[in-house]
Amino acid sequence: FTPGNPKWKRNNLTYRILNYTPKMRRADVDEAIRKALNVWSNVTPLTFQRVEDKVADIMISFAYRDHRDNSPFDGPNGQLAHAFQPGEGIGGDVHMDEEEAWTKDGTGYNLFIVLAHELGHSLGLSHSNDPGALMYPTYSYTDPNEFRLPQDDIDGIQAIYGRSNTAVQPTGPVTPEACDPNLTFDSITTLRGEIFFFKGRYMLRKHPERTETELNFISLFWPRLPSGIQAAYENVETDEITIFKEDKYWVIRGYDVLPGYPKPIYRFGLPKTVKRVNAAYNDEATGKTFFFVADRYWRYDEKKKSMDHGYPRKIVSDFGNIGRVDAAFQKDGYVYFFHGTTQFQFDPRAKRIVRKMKSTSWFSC
Amino acid sequence: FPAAPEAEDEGKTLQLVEVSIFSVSGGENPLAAKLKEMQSFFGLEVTGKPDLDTLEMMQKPRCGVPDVQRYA
Repeated sequence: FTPGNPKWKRNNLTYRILNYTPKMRRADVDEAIRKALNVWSNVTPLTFQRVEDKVADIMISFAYRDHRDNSPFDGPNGQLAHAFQPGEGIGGDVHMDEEEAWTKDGTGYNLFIVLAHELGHSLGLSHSNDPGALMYPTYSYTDPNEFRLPQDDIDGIQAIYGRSNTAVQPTGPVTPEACDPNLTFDSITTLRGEIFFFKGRYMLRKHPERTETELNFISLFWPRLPSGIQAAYENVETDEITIFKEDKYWVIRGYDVLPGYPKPIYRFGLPKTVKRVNAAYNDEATGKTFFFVADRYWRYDEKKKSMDHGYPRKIVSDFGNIGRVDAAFQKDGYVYFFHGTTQFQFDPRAKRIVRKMKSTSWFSC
Repeated sequence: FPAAPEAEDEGKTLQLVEVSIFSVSGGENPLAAKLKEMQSFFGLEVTGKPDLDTLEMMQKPRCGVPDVQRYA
């Protein structure tokens, strides 16, 4: 919270748009502001009314360098915007740096995302150190159409203004913690010697020579990818990773999603009855990729670009009692299968499970 | 992004603005104190020094904090 716990004494607040950035259509700016205000009104009793020709509680403007509030902007990048805590006069006001590349998509800086953050300050919130929170100080992109106010922010704003008046209370996504014993994964892949664990919007990144685990948004590297990646594998030979969600897949090389993607998973030869892939891994030695779906798996030849004959086969027949496979990857000759909070180390030469661990064993907990 | 490691740029320097607004009357360098506060907030190693991880964090696009006290 902001020191002194400033808050608006009433719930019906007004806002005014003082000027516009020429980088976006006015209608898009209006829409971004409206949606940003809804972020907070959806979880509290607060309401926002736009006014045109009088002083409003929250005055929103685009400003350039020194704009006479003792907090000059710094040109492109760096500081993007700032806002003042609730109060009279400049209190509650939002200033956006005019020199930023404001957009309504993932290029430049998404106006809606930054506005929603600044309006949190206008309402009395300070910065959060939860890296998944909207009130975290540094910018990260989320598709506005997929945006859900994180639970940390909901808890913060409701502590000031109370809960929403709706019958069903809103909830939000919670940031995963590497050493949470209940942590499960959507999918896992190796990438140039590192291991990437995907969970919701996030990826946990583990380098073999570093003890700490990095938590980032998937959109940091790949803003075009969806959240909730269901399967992923690396093809070391081509330096690509293949990502699956529902009946689509993407191929990525470096930062780039290759042109023409997403494509339907049926291009691999999977039958139309398969609606999603649970997990996948590639065996670098043989060039075969294994797809796990429910209790069965397929084997795909990356060189021939076709499914091997004789598949699908039962997972239990060839891999043992590993249950449903949530995620899988191969490293140093072993295959690691994840089922809930359990991890199995499988030796493909011995064709058996050799170790059972916690899902978080890689994070030096 | 995962890539071949490059030589770390030891020549990076931290450009400081308005350090003089803090009165230095002995004790810990106020800038070091501020850096520690920042490092603690972001879960970085708390050194009080502008190491590379700290500099990298400082250079990320972010929300500015208006200097309300001086403005008032």
